[in-house]
Amino acid sequence: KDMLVVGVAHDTNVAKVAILSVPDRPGVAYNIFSRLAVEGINVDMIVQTNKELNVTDMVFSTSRDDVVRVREIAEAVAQDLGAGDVLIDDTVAKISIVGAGMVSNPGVAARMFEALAEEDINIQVISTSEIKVSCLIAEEHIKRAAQALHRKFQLDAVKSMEA
Amino acid sequence: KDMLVVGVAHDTNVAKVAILSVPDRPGVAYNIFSRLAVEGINVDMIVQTNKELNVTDMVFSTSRDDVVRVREIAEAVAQDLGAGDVLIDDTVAKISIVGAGMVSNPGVAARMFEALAEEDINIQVISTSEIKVSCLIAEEHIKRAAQALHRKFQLDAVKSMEA
Ligand SMILES: C[C@@H](O)[C@H](N)C(=O)O
Ligand SMILES: C[C@@H](O)[C@H](N)C(=O)O
Repeated sequence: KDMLVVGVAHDTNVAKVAILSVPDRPGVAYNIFSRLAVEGINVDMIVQTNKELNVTDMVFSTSRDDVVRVREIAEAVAQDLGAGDVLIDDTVAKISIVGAGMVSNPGVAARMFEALAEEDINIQVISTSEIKVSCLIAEEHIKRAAQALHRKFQLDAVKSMEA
Repeated sequence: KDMLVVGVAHDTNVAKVAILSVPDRPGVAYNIFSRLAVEGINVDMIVQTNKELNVTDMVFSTSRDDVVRVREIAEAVAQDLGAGDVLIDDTVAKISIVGAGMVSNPGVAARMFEALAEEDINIQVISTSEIKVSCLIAEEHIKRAAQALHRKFQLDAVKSMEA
């Protein structure tokens, strides 16, 4: 039942994109991501929550190489949807722990967060799956973050892999 | 390079938990999830974004069976952190498409969102990985959602699996 963390992955070719205050109604996610897809933009993480309001923020990550085009597309979409600002941060990096059986081991994500907290690194975005916990952090911290995770999960540096 | 969607997974034993207005500073994610882990609470999705504010909302999903204890823990944590309300919605269900190679195929998530949009189903939470796109929707829509995804991705009903 134990989660086995087998590696730490990181990616610095990452930009965090937020379209603020998109309408929280059917069809909006489809609108945004079909328009990005049609332009050939690869989207990595899509992270969205909501509350009992009529709007929410849509956050996703793309390659830094696509930032200029993503901004164009996102601003056009935001205008059509009557959404708010488009915020793009190309100084973030993605760090992940990769393994198996995370759901049955509640402490694993907490341990990753502990490692980052001990380094005083702020976690900007979190997204999880059964085999991966991914965080966006400031790129300047990526080396320390990766080292801290290797120590926390007792992994050899050689197991680190490109995300 | 094509994303192959091999199945649709759904789970109705799901509760969506939001701790609103948690401080956006190092150590907060660790605080929340270590306290849940120590109580033996299995957390499935963790979904968090942020903006240039000092606070953000922490959203995660747990089993409905744990709702009473999760509320207790989350409210205690919220108090200690000086956070806002704890919102729990136990009328949500999780629906996912499962496959491979999603990052290299930008249209896959968009197609899932299209299927849900065509059914007029609102997407409350989105979380992605390379092999899975998961959404939280109202439980009342779960059957239609699963059927729509099977049709959209041309899967036999028999391939549907418990999340
Ligand atoms: C915000 C977005 O996800 C919207 N709720 C939709 O269903 O498309
Ligand atoms: C909100 C929470 O993720 C916080 N930013 C942390 O680093 O713990």
